[in-house]
Amino acid sequence: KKKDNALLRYLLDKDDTV
Amino acid sequence: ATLAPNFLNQLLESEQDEGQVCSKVLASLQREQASRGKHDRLNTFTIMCKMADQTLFGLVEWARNSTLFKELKVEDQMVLLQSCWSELLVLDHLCRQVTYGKQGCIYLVTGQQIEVSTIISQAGVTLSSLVSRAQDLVSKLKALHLDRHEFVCLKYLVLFNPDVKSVQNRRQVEQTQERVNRALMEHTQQTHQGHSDKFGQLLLRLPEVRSISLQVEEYLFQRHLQGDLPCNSLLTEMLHTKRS
Repeated sequence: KKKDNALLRYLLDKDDTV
Repeated sequence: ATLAPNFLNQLLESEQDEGQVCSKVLASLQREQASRGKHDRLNTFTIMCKMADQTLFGLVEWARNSTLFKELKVEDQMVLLQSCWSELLVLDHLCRQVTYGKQGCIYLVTGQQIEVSTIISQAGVTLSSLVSRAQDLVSKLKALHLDRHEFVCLKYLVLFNPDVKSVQNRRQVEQTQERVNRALMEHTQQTHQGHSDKFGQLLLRLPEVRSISLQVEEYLFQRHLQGDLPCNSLLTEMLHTKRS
């Protein structure tokens, strides 16, 4: 299984409203 | 036909201001330098990597701000960006050269300029060849008088690539690609009536961008194996994930 890019996931998932 | 300009303007809305991008990257580099001692200065290659890394953060932010991209699930956003990050970096570099670059110089995201001859004389064979290839492409794009609308369309065509493996909502990616493609075709027909095949000429540049970006990845990976790449960067993460 491919390695998950945790940093990219964080950047795409982060909540900008807080 | 009246819908196309609105669609193109919608694509332009998520474009970042070059001045703001420049300030952000400069501030990040200055923070980094300030945290280091006099005898612990970063070398040129590391500074370039950090510049590319910060530019990459900006490109992820750009995609995130785009209405069309937001419609996709995070899983699809991840695989698309993971697949095209180096092409986006190359396109971003090319656009900067077309817009601000002077003959024989490379214009950096920080606003600094470096003479191509200086790079060629100091860099190794691979990097020199990469810089030359990119400069050839800059000349071709300058000759085509690429405008902001066309550039943003190319970015979207690279990002919304339905051929990427493991995309879940392939239909939506495909539809967006087709929509952008049509908008680009109509735009080139309307604004460059004397240039009969500007659309075709623009699309022909994309495989060249792809080829350069693959060479960039290969070069960066070799430098990474030599331990030259800064750790804990988005650049390294992208490189790792693609290679793993």
